[in-house]
Amino acid sequence: MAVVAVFNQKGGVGKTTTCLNVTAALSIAGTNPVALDLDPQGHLTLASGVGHVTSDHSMAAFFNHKTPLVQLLQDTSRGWQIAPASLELAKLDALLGSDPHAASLLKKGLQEDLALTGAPIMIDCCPMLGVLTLNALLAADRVLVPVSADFLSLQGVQRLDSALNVLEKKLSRKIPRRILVTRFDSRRKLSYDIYDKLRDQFGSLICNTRIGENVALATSPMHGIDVFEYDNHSTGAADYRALAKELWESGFFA
Amino acid sequence: MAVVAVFNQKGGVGKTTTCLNVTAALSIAGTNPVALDLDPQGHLTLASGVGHVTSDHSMAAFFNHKTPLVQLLQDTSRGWQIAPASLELAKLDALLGSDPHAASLLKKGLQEDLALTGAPIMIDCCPMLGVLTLNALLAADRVLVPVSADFLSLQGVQRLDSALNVLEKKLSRKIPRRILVTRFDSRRKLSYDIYDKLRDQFGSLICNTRIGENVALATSPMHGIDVFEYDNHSTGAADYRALAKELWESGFFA
Ligand SMILES: Nc1ncnc2c1ncn2[C@@H]1O[C@H](COP(=O)(O)OP(=O)(O)OP(=O)(O)O)[C@@H](O)[C@H]1O
Ligand SMILES: Nc1ncnc2c1ncn2[C@@H]1O[C@H](COP(=O)(O)OP(=O)(O)OP(=O)(O)O)[C@@H](O)[C@H]1O
Ligand SMILES: [Mg+2]
Ligand SMILES: [Mg+2]
Repeated sequence: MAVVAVFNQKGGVGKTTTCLNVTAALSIAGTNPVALDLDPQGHLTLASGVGHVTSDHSMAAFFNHKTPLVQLLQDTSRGWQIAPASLELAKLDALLGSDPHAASLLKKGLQEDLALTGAPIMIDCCPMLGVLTLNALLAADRVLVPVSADFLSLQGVQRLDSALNVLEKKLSRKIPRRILVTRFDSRRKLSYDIYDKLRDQFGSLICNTRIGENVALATSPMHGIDVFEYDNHSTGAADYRALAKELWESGFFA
Repeated sequence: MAVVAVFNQKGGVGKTTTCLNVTAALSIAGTNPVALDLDPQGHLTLASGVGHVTSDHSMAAFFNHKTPLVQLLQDTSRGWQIAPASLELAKLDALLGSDPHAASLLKKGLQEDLALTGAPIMIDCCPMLGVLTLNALLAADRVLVPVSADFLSLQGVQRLDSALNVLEKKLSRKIPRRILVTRFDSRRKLSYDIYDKLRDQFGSLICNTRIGENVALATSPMHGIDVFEYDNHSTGAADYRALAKELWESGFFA
């Protein structure tokens, strides 16, 4: 099953919200997904109900002490598992930044961890292209790029697309990607303008599903649960359900 | 006049939008402010109408070649000046990360640049506490912390407040700060809940002015102008005008 990195170097575009709710949707569909939190701020860890963990029980232990990933997994209330983040991860750029092998640690770790080879794996990234995110991108079979429907977010996508193309050349392999329009406010002309610009530039890379701006999506993390558990009738739940279905049927997780 | 760092390690909370429009408001009031863009993504540079610059004409030239800051300043259409960012800045953490003096380069540069000593200086930071942001915080007389009115944003503020307290001890000086609630959607109960939690915890550090969610604020950057020029009658313009007035009258820029 695919390893999917959820990344955009722009902040606050819905990476964590997307990771949380797509993983939950995959879990509801019975696919036993696993999430890895690679953001030192640990927002996915928080939103999943796991809360704060010590660095020895987080992804920092994998990078620093080679703790097997499967030992770091914790259960969420819904049943999918997450390898949590901790602030300790923030030091990795300083510790490993100059080591050329540092960026492929996660890829190796996933290959060696047979317990994880059957599951779709979702990786939440922080808004920076440093050692942590490079680990996610090198380990990834696919990249999902959330873009919020506003101008400053649009700028980031073009750069990211070029950065991924450069990475593809270096790795001599394709990195299939999909761009997801999020925080779409249907009452604003701006949302449609941004969507049209993205469609013109990226065509079929743009997911057909758009995630609408919906307060249920902003509120569920407060309770450490996904949007389906928080309010299954919300438009946020409907949108992420539709997105998971669209990605699944197009083979994104295959 | 004060050097103000605009920072929050959470992404997408309105740092750039706040920097753009507070600087513009100070300019309209005749105070000749200067802005420094310390985000390699260069969103303030873009939103201010300056657009892309080569690394030799950006803040990267200050850090790499000791180019005096005053030589990097470019005029915006309204008349205030900005020292632009360039992607080259992203390499600074790798280049300077281990040099203990690297974090005080900007402080020294500002002290040596007499041309800048009279102006209020606004610094836009990226959502990461690395070498660039440390330069901003060490050079700053004040820190303005935008927080968007949602749960994941709230988490970041508490950590940031502690990080600033640790920095204060190391520098043996106070770093006065103000917290600004942004992207406040008055139709959502969540906005009020988050605001109340912030008030309970941080009391008078919270600005009285709240910046409401307003499409004019998301749209003006597309045209490379501030919200006052884009739509002076918008609630976004009214809110940032009120914020600049509140900060000025409380001596934040003194
Ligand atoms: N479709 C949506 N409707 C309403 N609120 C949303 C939506 N998507 C995200 N949010 C809220 O917007 C904020 C930013 O989203 P999120 O934290 O998922 O972005 P991010 O890209 O992971 O941010 P960062 O770059 O800081 O990691 C969060 O408070 C989240 O709850
Ligand atoms: N009050 C507001 N109303 C409507 N849109 C807003 C408001 N504040 C910010 N925005 C929009 O939300 C997005 C995020 O804001 P902005 O880029 O200023 O945040 P940031 O904290 O600088 O992000 P980053 O962490 O990526 O630097 C932008 O597209 C901006 O135009
Ligand atoms: Mg996130
Ligand atoms: Mg910004």
